[in-house]
Amino acid sequence: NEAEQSTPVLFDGLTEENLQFVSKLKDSSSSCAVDVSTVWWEAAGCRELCVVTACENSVSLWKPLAPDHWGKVYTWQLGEIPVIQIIPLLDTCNLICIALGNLEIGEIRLLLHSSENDSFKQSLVKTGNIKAVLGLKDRRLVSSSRSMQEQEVEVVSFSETGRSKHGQTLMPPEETVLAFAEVEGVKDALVGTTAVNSIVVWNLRTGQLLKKMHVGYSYPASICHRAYSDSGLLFVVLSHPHAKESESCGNPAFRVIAFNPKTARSTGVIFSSLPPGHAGRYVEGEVKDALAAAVLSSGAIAVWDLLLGRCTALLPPGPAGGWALVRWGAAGAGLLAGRGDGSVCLYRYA
Amino acid sequence: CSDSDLGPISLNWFEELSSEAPP
Repeated sequence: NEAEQSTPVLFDGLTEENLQFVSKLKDSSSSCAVDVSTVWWEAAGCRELCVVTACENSVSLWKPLAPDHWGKVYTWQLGEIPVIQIIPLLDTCNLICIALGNLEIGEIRLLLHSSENDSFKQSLVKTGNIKAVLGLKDRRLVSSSRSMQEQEVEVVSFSETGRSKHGQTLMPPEETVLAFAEVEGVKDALVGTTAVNSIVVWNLRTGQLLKKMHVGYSYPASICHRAYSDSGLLFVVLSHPHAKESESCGNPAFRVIAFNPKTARSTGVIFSSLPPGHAGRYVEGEVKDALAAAVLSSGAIAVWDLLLGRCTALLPPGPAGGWALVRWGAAGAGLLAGRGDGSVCLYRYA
Repeated sequence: CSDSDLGPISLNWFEELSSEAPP
């Protein structure tokens, strides 16, 4: 029944189903899914890719029991501050990072399992008026926060057991940083998008602010999702929650822009717009490699191939209600789609 | 290497900007 409700709609005469329903998770004790992610978890010498679901006041870890079936391993109960998001930490095992707050992030916590006394724990990483946070390679976390007039951009690293090490400060730009992306192909390069629609580039090793480049006025409040360097150009994948519809490019959800970091000049490479005839706009989404997925204001989820610049699949809202969030799982785990009722569906994308 | 719209391109842009930017 669930599979029937969630059958993807295909576009442009595609004959192969590239998004297939796999399984569903439903936490009977929770009513609202805030976020979902995947994490590598090792127990009794067995390392598995598990699913993490977050509700406002708890975070649950699910392990695969049998094909298409999941069992809850543990639920961390959080305090009075609601969970806002799960922050994926790349290449880590047995570590889950979460952001909590009211409207804005007020604190970041680590959820972990201690093998010393075989117990599940949580620890406080950072508090403040946090505007943006991203998990980086090598068990690091970068965040931007504001105190009065000052902005702090800080990188914190963790040990394998989840202990926070000494943080490094990056030189902040004048405007507030709203999103980060590591630059693939250039070790130690980090980019961010700011409240006045600029791209900033840092050297993570030295903390230097290397460049500030304006995105343009046509696409306000752009958010960076991915960045990579190729042939001397910096390619940045941006989403445009507030972009206006135009005749030339439709209703753009994602855009790839090529910047020349030496001159700060840029050119648009490819647009990924909402499917033709689909009403509504981009609400939130995620990019993994050349694939982008987003929840639309209609309650549907759209998937794009960013290299082709076109929508390849659409999950309609269905009778059970609209989709609330969408994430890409690690290691080919496919698409994780959450509904407002707390259920999470897994889809294979091929 | 150069592009008429983007200006002169450098494959070592990260190292060059790091040597030019204030510490």
